[in-house]
This record gives sequence, C-alpha cells and structure tokens, in this order.
Amino acid sequence: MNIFRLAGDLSHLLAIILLLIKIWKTRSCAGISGKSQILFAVVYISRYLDLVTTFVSVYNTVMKLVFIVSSVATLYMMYVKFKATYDHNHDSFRIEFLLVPCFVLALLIHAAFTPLEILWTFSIYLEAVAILPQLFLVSKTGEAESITSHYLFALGSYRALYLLNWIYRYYAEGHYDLIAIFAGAIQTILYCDFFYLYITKVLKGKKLQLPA
Amino acid sequence: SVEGNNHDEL
Repeated sequence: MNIFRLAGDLSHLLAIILLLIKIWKTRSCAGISGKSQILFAVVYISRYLDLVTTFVSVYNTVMKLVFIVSSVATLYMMYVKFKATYDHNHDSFRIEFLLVPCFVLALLIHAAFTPLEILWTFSIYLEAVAILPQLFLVSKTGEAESITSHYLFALGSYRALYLLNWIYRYYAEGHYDLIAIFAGAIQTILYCDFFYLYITKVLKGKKLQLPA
Repeated sequence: SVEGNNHDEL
C-alpha cells in the first residue's frame, strides 16, 4: 500500500458516500445516471469475485464488500425507492454498446485465460467507460447539482491517484500491469473536460453549467 | 513482469 493508492481508495469511498448522501438527503436521483450505476455494480461484482478465493487483507476485503453493498444500495434507491425521480428520458445511453465490446476485448487481451482473470479484465475495461452515461446525462441536461459535481470530482480523482500509485509501484516495486494502466489512463482522460469545468466553475461557487 | 492473477488492488 502507498499514499497514492490509499488516497485513491478514500477518494473512491468518498464519491460513493457523496452519491448516497445526495440521493438520501434530496430523496431524489435527479441528475444521476442509473445506467452508470448499473455499470459500476457490474464492475465491482465481476472484479471482486476473488473475495471467495483469495484473502489479501482485512482492508481489501472490507473495502470490496463496501463497494459491492453500496453500489447495490444505490441501484435499489434509484430503481425502487426513489424510482419516481429517476430521469429515464435523459438517461438513455445504450450500455450494451459498452458491455459487449468490453467483454469481447477482455476475451482478446488479458493476462491469463481463466474465468476469474477474464472477468477481472472485463471489469477493468468496463470501469474505464462506466462514467460515459453519467457524463452523457450531464451534457444532455446541461447542468449538475453541486453535490453531484463533487461526487464526479471524487470519482474521477480516484483513478487519477491510481495512476500515480502505478508509477510509484513501478519504480518502488518493479510492479506494473499494462491493462490496468491503459484502462486507468483512458478512464481519467474521460474526466478531463469535467475536471476543467469543476475547477473553473464549481470551485468558484458557480453551478456546473455545460455550454449549451 | 506484467501482473498475472494476483490482484492486490481494489
């Protein structure tokens, strides 16, 4: 473990907590893409199946369980409890166009051709693009609540911090995983436009407004 | 070496 990875995990945890707070406090999931939340649940479940096969550490196990439980809880709040506030008209991204290519790519490019490894690789590729429905929704509605933009900033920062973690691990431990690095780079790049808007607008107290 | 199956990260 290193400071970059710990900061990344905590930023990730903060993002998930911010989202739960937003939905619970406002009793509304307006402005949140249920499609992205479905993809995140698929990412965590397909990546953390090794919960039953390998024990890494208490921290690792606890965090995996927290991520799985919170993503399922978010789906429950969006599609059941606060279903009436779900903006399904604007949340229209065809996630099958992300799920299928990521799975096919995982079958083609992977570190080992075993079920767990293919699913892990699929989850890595899927996580890189899982935010697209959310960014698509924000671009369609043209704005986002401030807490939603804080959620997105924390979520985007987590993988950016993981990039620093991979640089550190390469020089400190000689360890690297090109699949995770390439996917993580793409994932972080997808947030750049949002990062720019967040830093130039939200941090100045303005609302996140996308140029119409 | 490229990491194989031992994924110790979240």
